Amino acid sequence: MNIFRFAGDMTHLISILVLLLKIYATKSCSGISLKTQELYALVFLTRYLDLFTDFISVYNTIMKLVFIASSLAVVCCMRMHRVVRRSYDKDLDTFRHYFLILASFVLALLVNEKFTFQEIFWAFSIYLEALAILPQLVLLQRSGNVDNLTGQYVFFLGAYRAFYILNWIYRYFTEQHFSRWIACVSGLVQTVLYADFFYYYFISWKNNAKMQLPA
Amino acid sequence: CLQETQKDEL
Repeated sequence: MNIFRFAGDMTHLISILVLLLKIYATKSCSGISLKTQELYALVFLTRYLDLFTDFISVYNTIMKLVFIASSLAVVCCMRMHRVVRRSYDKDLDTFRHYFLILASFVLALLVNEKFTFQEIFWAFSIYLEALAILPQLVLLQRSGNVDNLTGQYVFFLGAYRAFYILNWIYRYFTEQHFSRWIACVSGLVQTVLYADFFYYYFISWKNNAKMQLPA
Repeated sequence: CLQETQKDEL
């Protein structure tokens, strides 16, 4: 464990807490893409298949359980909660996320570390996580205005993978034979996808103005 | 085929 990875995990945790705060405090999920939340639930469920077979550390197990439980809780809340579900932007959240699932699965069949069930689903979860934010970014683009908590949620969600890139660079220089090409390349793509959001987020922060995304 | 890594990251 190094400081970059710990910072990344904490930033990821903060993004989930901000999302839960937004939904429970405002009793609204406007501006939140249900499709992105479903993709994230799928990412965690397929990545942590080794939850009960490979014990890494207490921290690792607890964080995996938190990520799985919180992502499922958000999806269930957005689908079932009678007040929250009314604020879901159903007609704006129309990204065809099934294509992202299909593309990630096909790529995982082609590019993986070992052609086994667990490794293919691990690679699938890595590729899918890189693309999972797309429905959310498209929804924000369409809705134009970004409320503070939603903006902070997406910002922390993007920042966590940037910390992981620093973690992979650090591990590359401090550990022999460290090579995580699948996670590194995918993590880079994931962070780049946030680039324009980060730019407009920074501009709005600098001007202390409400964040606007160009339609 | 890529080298198999230990999945110690989240």
